[in-house]
Amino acid sequence: GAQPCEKDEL
Amino acid sequence: MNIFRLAGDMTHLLSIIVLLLKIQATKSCAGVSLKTQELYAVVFVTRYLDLFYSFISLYNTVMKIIFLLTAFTIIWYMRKHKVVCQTYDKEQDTFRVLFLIVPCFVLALLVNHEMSVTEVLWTFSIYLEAVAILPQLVLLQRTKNVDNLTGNYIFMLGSYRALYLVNWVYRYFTELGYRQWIVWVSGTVQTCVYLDFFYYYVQAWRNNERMKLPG
Repeated sequence: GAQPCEKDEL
Repeated sequence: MNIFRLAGDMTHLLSIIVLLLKIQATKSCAGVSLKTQELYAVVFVTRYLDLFYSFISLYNTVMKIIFLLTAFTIIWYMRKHKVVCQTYDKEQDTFRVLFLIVPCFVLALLVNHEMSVTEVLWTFSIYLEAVAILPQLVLLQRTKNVDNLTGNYIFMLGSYRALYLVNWVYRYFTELGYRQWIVWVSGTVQTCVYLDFFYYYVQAWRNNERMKLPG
C-alpha cells in the first residue's frame, strides 16, 4: 500500500 | 546521501544564486518570470511545513531555510526594489497560474499517501514544482532572445532535476524497499518539461552563440 516515506529530499 | 543527490541540491542552490546575482549586479530582472518565482515560493512554503514538526538533519533544515529566504528575496526584488521592479516584463508575463495551481491541488486531493492537511500540501508542492517553470518558459518564448544568465539559470534548474532522477535510480538499487511513486512520476514529468529548452541551450553552446528560441 501507499506509505508516506521519510521526506529526506528537498 | 549520495553524490547525485548532493550534486542536484548544489546545482539547485547555484541556480538560485545565479539568478540573485544577475538581479543584483545588473539591477534588472528582464526576462525573469515573477509568476514562476511566486510558484516556487508556494512550492517551498507548502513542502517545508515539516520544518515545524520534523527534523531530518542540519543540512536539510539549513537548505530548506535558504530556499525559502532566497525565494522571497527574489520576489521582493521583482516587486519592491525601486530600480529592479521597473525592468519586470509585466505585460509579457501573463501566464494564468490558477490553471496550474487548481489542477495540482485537485490531483493532490485525489492521489496522495494520506488524507491529512500536511500530506496533501506536501503532495501539492511536488505536483506544482513539476510545472512551476512553465510561465518562465512561456516568457522566454515570447521575448525570444535569452540572455546568458537567464539561460544558465534555467539550464541549472533542469540539471538539478536530471541529477535527482539519477539519485532515485541509485537509491532504488542501494536502499531496500525504497520507492516513492508520486515523487518519481512528478520528477520525471518535471525533467521532461526542460527537454526542449535543453536542446536549444546545447545547440547555442556548441555553435558558440547567444541562445535563441524558434518563433
